[in-house]
Amino acid sequence: LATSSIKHNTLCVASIVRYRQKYVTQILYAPL
Amino acid sequence: NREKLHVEQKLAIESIRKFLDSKTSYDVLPVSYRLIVLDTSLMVKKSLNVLLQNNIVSAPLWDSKTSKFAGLLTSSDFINVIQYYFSNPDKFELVDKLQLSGLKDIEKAIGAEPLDMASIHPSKPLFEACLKMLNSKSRRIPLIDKDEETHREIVVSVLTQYRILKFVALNCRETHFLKRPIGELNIISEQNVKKCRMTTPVIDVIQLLTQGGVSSIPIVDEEGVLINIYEAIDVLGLIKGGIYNDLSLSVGEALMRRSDDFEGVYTCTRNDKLSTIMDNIRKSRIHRFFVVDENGRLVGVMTLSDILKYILLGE
Amino acid sequence: SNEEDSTLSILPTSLPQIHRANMLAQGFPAASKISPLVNKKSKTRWHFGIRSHSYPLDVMGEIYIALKNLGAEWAKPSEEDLWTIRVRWRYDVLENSNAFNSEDGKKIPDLMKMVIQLFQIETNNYLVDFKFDGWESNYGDMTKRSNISEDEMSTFSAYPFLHLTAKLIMELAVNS
Repeated sequence: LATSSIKHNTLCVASIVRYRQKYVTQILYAPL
Repeated sequence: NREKLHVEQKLAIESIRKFLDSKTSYDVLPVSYRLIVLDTSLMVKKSLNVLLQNNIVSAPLWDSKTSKFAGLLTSSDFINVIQYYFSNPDKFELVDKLQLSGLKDIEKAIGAEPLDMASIHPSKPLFEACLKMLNSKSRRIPLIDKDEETHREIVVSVLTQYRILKFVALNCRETHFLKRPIGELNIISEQNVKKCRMTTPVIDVIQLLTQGGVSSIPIVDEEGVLINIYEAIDVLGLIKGGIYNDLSLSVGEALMRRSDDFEGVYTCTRNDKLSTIMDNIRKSRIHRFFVVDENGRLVGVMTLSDILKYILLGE
Repeated sequence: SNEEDSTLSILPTSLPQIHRANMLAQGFPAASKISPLVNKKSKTRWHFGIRSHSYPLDVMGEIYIALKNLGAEWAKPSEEDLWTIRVRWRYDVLENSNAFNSEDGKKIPDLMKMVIQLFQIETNNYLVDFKFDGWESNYGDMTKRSNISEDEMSTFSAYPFLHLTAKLIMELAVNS
């Protein structure tokens, strides 16, 4: 799991996932 | 020579269609890429920061309560918010605290047509994704798969018309044979093109965007010469600046918000060819071409939808 | 031959700097007050997991409290490895009534497993790492995953994992 600093009360977490033969960095922004 | 051009163009189009049918949406995806997703409990104004900070104009929504994909956030949503606020100036508090999950209510409150959100499986032919996009009048289509263990939806990516045309321009040498003038292809929208003047209030221009179901409004002078355009995505800058309080601004003043890295409005004439158009799409991020005459007067507009529709269904 | 007979061009009056100069020259009242949007594409700075400078046992305590508050459960840690927590967490979503049966009637596993581990980066600088560790169904039978090897696993949804870790990080941020 990768995280970025909480800014504007918004949390941002990410995970690099393989989708078949490609790589998606899924980034989710959620409110704190 | 004309006959030769016709035949070459027809053969090239057929070859490009075969290419689109032989590839899947998955093939368009880079080997490694980012996908930014917003939780529907995020506030609208925070989501605006996220879009601008990441230099994107749209993002898929994730409803963590149902663990499902909840559609796409697009500039239409921000336009709905502006129109709702313009009709209900007393509701500032509600607008200011609005969450992404509340956008559907805003859509209903102003009677806006919900965006038909077609989606497609990444393994389907690219040709099919293009047709779905054209039929749903949206300029982008989410690629949805299922987690093979939990069967929960995965938003794999969102394909846009621009990305598909760029994929064609990069991979189909046949685009070099599209030499017929675009004025002959019935690909330019010339009738009822909604336009405005630099002094038109920006709120009226926003109404034109929604009434016409278009994503840009050309700005012309008294002789009909094209000076600039107002795009749906300019609304993000309007809200960011908080000047949606002051919607009496003229569209010229509202355009002062545009950031300096705006690349400018692309124009062409009826004599231009799709070969050069596709070459420019390959090199630059272009979303439409305004067609002008030799004096710079506005003749019409050719959007990426028009180009894609011609490639898929024209000839 | 493409370029020579092309009449494609960029409309000069649409370039932001020229537009602004024209607006000011024509004396539009608000023109001088409105500044361009600075699209600061502040590069998002990413970190593995979350960092902490607290005392290691305090960090572990806070994580257990947060997990408890969020209704998660965990295996009793072994004496030799106090810094790893094996978590199991019901991912209960308000899906349709038959929440645990997908369209094809298969049972949808709803217990997510996660490994949370504390690492020391340097003196007084620690990192809490979160790893997805598969699904279990709450009826005790081993998850289907056992017969899908990592390599074959090709469509995995990261959202439940991202969602639960976000909740845990929020709980830790709010508590601390």
